[in-house]
Amino acid sequence: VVRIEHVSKRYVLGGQEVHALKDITLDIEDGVFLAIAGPSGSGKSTLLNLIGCIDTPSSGKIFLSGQDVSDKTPDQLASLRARSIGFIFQTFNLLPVLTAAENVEYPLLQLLHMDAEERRERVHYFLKIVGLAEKMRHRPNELSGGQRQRVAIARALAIEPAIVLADEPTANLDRKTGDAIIELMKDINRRLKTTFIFSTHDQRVMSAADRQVRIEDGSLRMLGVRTGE
Amino acid sequence: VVRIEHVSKRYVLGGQEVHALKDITLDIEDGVFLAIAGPSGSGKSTLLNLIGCIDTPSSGKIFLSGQDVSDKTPDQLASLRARSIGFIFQTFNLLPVLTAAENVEYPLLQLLHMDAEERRERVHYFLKIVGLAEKMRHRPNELSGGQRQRVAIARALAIEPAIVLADEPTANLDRKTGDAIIELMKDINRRLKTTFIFSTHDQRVMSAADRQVRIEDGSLRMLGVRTGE
Ligand SMILES: Nc1ncnc2c1ncn2[C@@H]1O[C@H](COP(=O)(O)OP(=O)(O)OP(=O)(O)O)[C@@H](O)[C@H]1O
Ligand SMILES: Nc1ncnc2c1ncn2[C@@H]1O[C@H](COP(=O)(O)OP(=O)(O)OP(=O)(O)O)[C@@H](O)[C@H]1O
Ligand SMILES: [Mg+2]
Ligand SMILES: [Mg+2]
Repeated sequence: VVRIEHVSKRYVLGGQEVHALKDITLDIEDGVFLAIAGPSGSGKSTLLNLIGCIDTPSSGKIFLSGQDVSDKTPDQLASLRARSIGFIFQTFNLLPVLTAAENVEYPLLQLLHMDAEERRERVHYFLKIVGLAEKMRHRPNELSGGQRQRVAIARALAIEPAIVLADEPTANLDRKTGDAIIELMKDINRRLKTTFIFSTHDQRVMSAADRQVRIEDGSLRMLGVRTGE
Repeated sequence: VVRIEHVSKRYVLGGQEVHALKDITLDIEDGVFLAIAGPSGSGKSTLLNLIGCIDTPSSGKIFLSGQDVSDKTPDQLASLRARSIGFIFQTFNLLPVLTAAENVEYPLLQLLHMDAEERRERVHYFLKIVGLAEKMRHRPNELSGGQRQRVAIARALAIEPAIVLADEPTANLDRKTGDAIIELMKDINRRLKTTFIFSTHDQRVMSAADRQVRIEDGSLRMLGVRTGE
């Protein structure tokens, strides 16, 4: 469902080039539970942002469901993201003036087939299953770090997207809460065949994954062998 | 060095009271390496903010080095914080328009005994030991999540404060980088007798700690026995 071909990402900073990603080629199968591991600064968030069409590669191509995303207009990309990609950001990116419930509801507003009552039920359901039923009316600054992370998780899952991109979704969670979240995602993966792509430092997410790749200094490594070799 | 006496913290939200901390009494010895563990939403950040004088309790008293902090004027508190408390925030709170080096230097500007050259050396040293020597000129939005966390860590350590308050300092770090940070902090703790108070979900920080307390739903628990009973 996701094909990444010879993708590189370069930044220019103070006259120097920073190579965040170097010639990445990777096929991600439909319905997989994939963990991307690697040291801090190795390129995980950068890769997720490219897959999620929030950023564009410096070179190479990315295909979502067989379609080349570089062919798409900004409007088409926005529509693709709204409908089929749920993104859980490393820094959550919640809207500060909205409550937890309003934050989770926000992406649902773009799904025209839902009325207000259905949206309310769905928001209620997803906040309940991440353990935040009693915090629905809190705004982000009235929530703990791990509660904000769970609002971001509920928001991404609520649209029931084809692909969930989760950037370190358990970083701010204790063991018990983190385990519950992983279980929830595995359950959605099994039942709805949702593709899950994680960037993670958490050993438990890696153990739960059916496939694992490793990034080091912008290059893909797999089991000590560079992919494609 | 830190004494917390019958401290409670309450919020009013939508006509309801939220009890974030309930009657906390705790003595924290000079030079201890203390880990505060507990589920997401249990009150860890709230407690750290009270100790760091960033927030005030609803009831109870907090003493730093024997002095009641509620007696102090805002100016005195600001000066106390600038000189003796290094705070590593759960959400980093870096200044977006400054580079990593400028962010680390910022609190040093309040230490009038240092000249520009000494500051430069100290900034260089602390960014180097958290592994960011090559990222000194990057701004926060040009850094990965874990790199930002390490800038926040370097910034807190650089003033060589008497007390370091670290709110989940390893949340965004891979195992290897996280271990190095814990080792660094243990070393500073041994050599300079700096008091370290962590809020953490990380088992490795808990194992490195010489003392551990647990918070659950705003109340202190220690080894299954409520403190003070
Ligand atoms: N705008 C930018 N300009 C220059 N370099 C950048 C920019 N954005 C990111 N980088 C660099 O790209 C590299 C990869 O960053 P990325 O955020 O993908 O890492 P990561 O694997 O997600 O790390 P972490 O585990 O710490 O979140 C980092 O070394 C970072 O310094
Ligand atoms: N301004 C506020 N109004 C109402 N409730 C609040 C406010 N700020 C925090 N809370 C509540 O106080 C409780 C404790 O929050 P705190 O941030 O201390 O938790 P924490 O232990 O640090 O959690 P985490 O591990 O998720 O970071 C949470 O349940 C939160 O919802
Ligand atoms: Mg990242
Ligand atoms: Mg917290």
